[in-house]
Amino acid sequence: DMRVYVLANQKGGVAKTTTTLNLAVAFAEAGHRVLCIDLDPQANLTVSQGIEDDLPESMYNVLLGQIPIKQIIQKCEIDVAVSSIDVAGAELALSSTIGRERALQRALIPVKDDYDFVFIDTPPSLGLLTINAFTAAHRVIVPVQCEYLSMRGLLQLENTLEMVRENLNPNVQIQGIVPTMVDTRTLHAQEAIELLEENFQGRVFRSRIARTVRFAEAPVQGMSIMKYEPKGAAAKCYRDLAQEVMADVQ
Amino acid sequence: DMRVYVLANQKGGVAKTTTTLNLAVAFAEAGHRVLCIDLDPQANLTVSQGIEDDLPESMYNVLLGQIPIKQIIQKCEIDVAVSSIDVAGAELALSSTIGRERALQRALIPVKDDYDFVFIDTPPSLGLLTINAFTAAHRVIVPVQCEYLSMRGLLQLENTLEMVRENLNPNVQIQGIVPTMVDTRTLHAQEAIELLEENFQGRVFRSRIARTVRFAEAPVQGMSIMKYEPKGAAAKCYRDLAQEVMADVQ
Ligand SMILES: Nc1ncnc2c1ncn2[C@@H]1O[C@H](COP(=O)(O)OP(=O)(O)OP(=O)(O)O)[C@@H](O)[C@H]1O
Ligand SMILES: Nc1ncnc2c1ncn2[C@@H]1O[C@H](COP(=O)(O)OP(=O)(O)OP(=O)(O)O)[C@@H](O)[C@H]1O
Ligand SMILES: [Mg+2]
Ligand SMILES: [Mg+2]
Repeated sequence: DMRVYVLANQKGGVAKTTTTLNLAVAFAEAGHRVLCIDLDPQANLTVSQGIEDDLPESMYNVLLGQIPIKQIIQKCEIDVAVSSIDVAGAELALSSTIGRERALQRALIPVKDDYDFVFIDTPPSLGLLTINAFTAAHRVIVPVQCEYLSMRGLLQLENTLEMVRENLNPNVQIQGIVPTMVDTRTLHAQEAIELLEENFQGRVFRSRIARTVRFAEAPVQGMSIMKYEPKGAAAKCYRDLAQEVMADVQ
Repeated sequence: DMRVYVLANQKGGVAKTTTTLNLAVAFAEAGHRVLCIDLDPQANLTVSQGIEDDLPESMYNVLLGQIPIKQIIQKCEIDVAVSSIDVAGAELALSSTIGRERALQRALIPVKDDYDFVFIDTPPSLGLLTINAFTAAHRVIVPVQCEYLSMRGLLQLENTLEMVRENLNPNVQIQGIVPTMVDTRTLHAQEAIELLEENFQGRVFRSRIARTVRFAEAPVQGMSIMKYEPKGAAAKCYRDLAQEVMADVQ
């Protein structure tokens, strides 16, 4: 059975896109069939694999039921269902349709035998695009930058998920919280991680993603960190995380 | 005349909120009467001044024309028109009203003699809330993290501003681009700044905001960086920026 993961956090710049791509590639390295879906109009996941962001067809057309998702899948290090700026118009276009929250769920039916795992990147908001992702998903992985402003939104994220469980998808749960951009030298980061572990007992992954400029360099080349620096410490962070996520699946 | 600045960049986590607050406080230190408006449903600006984010009335009620903006202004280091999670519902509620893009412009009329400068913090998107800010503004200041993924969206921001100029507010211009979270040790940041200066000649501020954990610590105390570490290098970055922005006003 195809398992669908959503990377979500309405706080901006916490490494949602970076985690979606690198987790997906780590799963592909382990031999799984993997699809990434870019639901962010900024199309950062699409561009991070070297694909242009102004293709005529994208997830916009798929969400509005105009074309099948297979038609916009590009094969890179993993398969990517691409985004474009048009996706920014999807929320308004969808908001008045029947079953507007299930557009993505419907779009995934034709590919459910093609992939083992799907990873969905979302924009920094809890709007209709992210709700669509929650409705189509089994698990949510929440990247959190270990800073005060980035941690405040977690309660709001949980409240939104509760509403999705009650009305749209009773099974969707947070699989875990991933501390990202961790600068182990600062007291602020250590105190933030302690706070996280206290408030979300048992749901914080053991893996920590260290801050390193390598993560900013890799997308310029259109590569994941595994391809950009296969033997580096940064790639290892995401391989370790993939191990933890896979262990939960068994 | 009251001058209105918008801090905008649809890329998440580039220091929009941090720049809005600290620039505003630097203007207040120089003796100007300053108002900050929090248009982000995450209410990070509101919380960064130690105000709770679940007040019964917020910019949500102001945008829908239910109450005057004076009713939700809290006096802190500067005056703050507060946000709350309700603001997340404003885009949908406004989208079907007449003059939906001018809700903020209308709301500011009653306070135009009370303040010299207004600074508006926006969410990481180019939706109706940010369009409202552009319509009410004279100038836009764009914080940019000097990394590839953060710089890509600038063209899209410019295109959106062009549409606002043609249909809603012919005067709104980008005043300048502020390089934020600059880690002068990495080559990636230096190359990114050079790229920025090439593509946006004459519109990149000379001031650079260095990366320092002090910026993550200050909001925990509900303080701007000027209050948290008045004599520090971090505060000086924003005082320098304020000087540059003020020089353009004369
Ligand atoms: N561990 C890390 N160390 C250093 N930089 C990182 C790390 N992870 C991500 N980055 C960089 O930080 C920036 C933000 O990351 P990213 O774009 O993945 O966040 P996001 O949550 O997807 O942002 P948005 O909210 O805009 O979608 C990017 O420039 C990225 O290259
Ligand atoms: N110069 C800096 N050095 C280090 N950290 C910084 C700096 N400026 C801001 N930060 C921290 O980086 C994080 C992101 O900043 P901030 O929340 O201001 O960005 P934003 O663009 O408003 O995010 P969003 O898109 O979610 O609204 C915060 O935790 C903040 O404390
Ligand atoms: Mg992203
Ligand atoms: Mg912000």
